[in-house]
Amino acid sequence: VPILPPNGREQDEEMAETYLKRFYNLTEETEPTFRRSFGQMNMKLSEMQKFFGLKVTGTLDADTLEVMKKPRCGVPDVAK
Amino acid sequence: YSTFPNNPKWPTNKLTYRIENYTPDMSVSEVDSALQKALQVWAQVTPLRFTRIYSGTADIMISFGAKAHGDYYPFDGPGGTLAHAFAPSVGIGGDAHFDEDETFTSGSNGYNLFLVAAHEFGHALGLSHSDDPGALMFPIYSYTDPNSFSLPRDDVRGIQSLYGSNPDV
Repeated sequence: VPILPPNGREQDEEMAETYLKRFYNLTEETEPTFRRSFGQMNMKLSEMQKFFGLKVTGTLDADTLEVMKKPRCGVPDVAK
Repeated sequence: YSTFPNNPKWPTNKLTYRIENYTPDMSVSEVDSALQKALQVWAQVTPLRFTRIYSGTADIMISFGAKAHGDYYPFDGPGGTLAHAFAPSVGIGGDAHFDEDETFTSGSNGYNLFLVAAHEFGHALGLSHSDDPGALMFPIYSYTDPNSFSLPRDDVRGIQSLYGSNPDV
């Protein structure tokens, strides 16, 4: 079957996952992605939102995405 | 402010730096000036003193590179990550790398090299990211006029927690 390119929402989620891996120590897990998405991903999103003074929702909202798209330093915000 | 785990810092106040290569975005003298001024930001409020060397290994090795550039932390092309630096230690510790896929300038267009470098040198001296949006060590780039730049109080407190204040002031 044809493989469709990711839509906007999927692209945002991929970008967020990459961002959290790079700057918030989101780790690769052997668990299925959907399980991670209800655990570590939300925790790391909350951590990032708290750091930047955003509303802590644990979900990928517009304000959080906006911060993720800003130019920044490549050093992680939390220690590995 | 925040420091790295175990508070790594340089065991001496006399540090060396070396500029390994240059960005084509700016003249050599502009790069030299921006980097020297960025180090002075920290020297003004601490006992740290910086001497430039032109060969051999300096405490702070400065380079420009794109994508994979030899440290397992590849840059990501234009936008996104602008630069990174390593906490004080031997080897790669203290080194600062700038993403050559960005446009660095001495003005307000592109990314001001002085501002980016001053932030990175904070890491090279032992500061981690601050969650104070007004701090130099806040992770997101924002432009401020380098001619009227003054190191924010949060950063002064952070660096002086590691090295103390400038005895000459």
